Amino acid sequence: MIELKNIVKSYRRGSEELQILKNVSLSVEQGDFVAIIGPSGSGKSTLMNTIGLLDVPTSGSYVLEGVATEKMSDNRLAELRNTKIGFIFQQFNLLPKLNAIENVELPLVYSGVPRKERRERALRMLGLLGMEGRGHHKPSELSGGQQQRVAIARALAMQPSLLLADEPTGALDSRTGAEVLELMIQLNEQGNTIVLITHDAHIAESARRVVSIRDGQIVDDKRLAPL
Amino acid sequence: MIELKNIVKSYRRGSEELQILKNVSLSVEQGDFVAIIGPSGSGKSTLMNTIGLLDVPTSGSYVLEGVATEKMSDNRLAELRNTKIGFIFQQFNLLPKLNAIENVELPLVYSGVPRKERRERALRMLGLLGMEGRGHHKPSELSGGQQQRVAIARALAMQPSLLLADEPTGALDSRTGAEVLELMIQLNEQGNTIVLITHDAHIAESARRVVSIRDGQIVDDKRLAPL
Ligand SMILES: Nc1ncnc2c1ncn2[C@@H]1O[C@H](COP(=O)(O)OP(=O)(O)OP(=O)(O)O)[C@@H](O)[C@H]1O
Ligand SMILES: Nc1ncnc2c1ncn2[C@@H]1O[C@H](COP(=O)(O)OP(=O)(O)OP(=O)(O)O)[C@@H](O)[C@H]1O
Ligand SMILES: [Mg+2]
Ligand SMILES: [Mg+2]
Repeated sequence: MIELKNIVKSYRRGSEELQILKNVSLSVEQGDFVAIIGPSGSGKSTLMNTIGLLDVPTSGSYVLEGVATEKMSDNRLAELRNTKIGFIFQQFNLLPKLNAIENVELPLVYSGVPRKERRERALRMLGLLGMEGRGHHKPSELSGGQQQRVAIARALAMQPSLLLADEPTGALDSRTGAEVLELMIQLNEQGNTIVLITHDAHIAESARRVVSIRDGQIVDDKRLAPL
Repeated sequence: MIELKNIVKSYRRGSEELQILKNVSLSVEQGDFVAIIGPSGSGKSTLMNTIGLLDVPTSGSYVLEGVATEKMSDNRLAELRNTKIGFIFQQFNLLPKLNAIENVELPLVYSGVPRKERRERALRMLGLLGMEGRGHHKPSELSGGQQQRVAIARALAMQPSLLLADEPTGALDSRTGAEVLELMIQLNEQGNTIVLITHDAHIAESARRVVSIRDGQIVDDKRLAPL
């Protein structure tokens, strides 16, 4: 489903060139549940942004569901980002002018889900995450962990075939984190693909596969459970 | 040093009033190391913002170092916030137009530390946090955990007599988190006061005292080690 080959990502700063991803190749099949672990600054979010079509590699190829992403039109890229890929960002990236419910509904709006169903799915997902009663709050009126849960609800309400989650439980206490993990395991058992970045060993060991990154390169790749 | 009595904090939303802190009283003596724990949304950050003079309670009194904060002038409040209290925010709050070094130096600028010493202290603290080589990056050019380390360096470079830390290791792997904890223990052993919010049981058990908050009220207060 995801086929990254020889991905290089670098940034130019003045005269020097900083290589963030150094020749990364990675294959992920439909239905897998991959945890990406590694030290701070090692390139995990950069790798996830590449997979999520938010960032174009400096060189290398990315084939997604059999189609070369370099050949996709901007419209097609936007459609995939907005309707097929669910994103939980490391810093949430909620829209500040929309309340929690509206933030969660946004991908469903893009996918053309009818208004009544959209509202039901958003409320149901917020409820599963303990956010009932806070749906009309804007992000600035929510605690850190509540904002993270809205970001999680927004991604999960889509029932995405590919979920990309960057440190999805960083701001949550361990019990809420365990509930979030449970929802992701359910999504995966329905056949959807998950790639998640985590510092939490407990979450990593619940994945089917653990990929370790260090200094912009993949240094380990362990299968924990079969597909 | 910190004397909160009957603190109430509420927000009005349309016709209803949401009580976030419900009659909270808390005393913290100079040199203590207090961990605040509790579920997401229970009021921890709101309590810390009150202690840090970033937010005024709806009612109740806050006496800081023997002076009633309600009586302090705006200049005095700003001076305390900028030069005596070190803050590590849950969402970092770095200044986007300044690079890492400049962000770390800012409180030292307010305290009138001379330029050469300011630069040395900032570089030294960034180095202790593994950030050498990234000092000239702006926040948008840093990973999540790197931004958090800049926020930590900014607070610690001040050697503040009161450090307020809101989930200071949320974005860090456990080894870097342990190094950060070590720096805070050292600061406390020099006689400074620390109040920190954490979801990490390991960090909480390294404090001298653990205060538990649930639903806007203090429900437990355990001394783990003497002052
Ligand atoms: N402007 C506001 N209007 C209404 N409610 C608010 C506002 N700001 C915060 N709240 C509410 O205050 C409560 C406490 O928030 P606070 O940020 O103190 O929680 P917290 O304990 O730090 O949570 P977390 O662990 O998730 O960071 C939350 O339920 C939040 O929804
Ligand atoms: N615009 C940029 N210019 C230069 N360097 C950058 C830029 N953006 C990111 N970087 C660098 O890319 C590296 C990898 O960043 P990335 O966000 O992928 O790390 P990460 O593994 O997700 O870290 P963390 O666990 O802290 O979130 C970092 O060292 C960062 O400094
Ligand atoms: Mg990251
Ligand atoms: Mg908080």
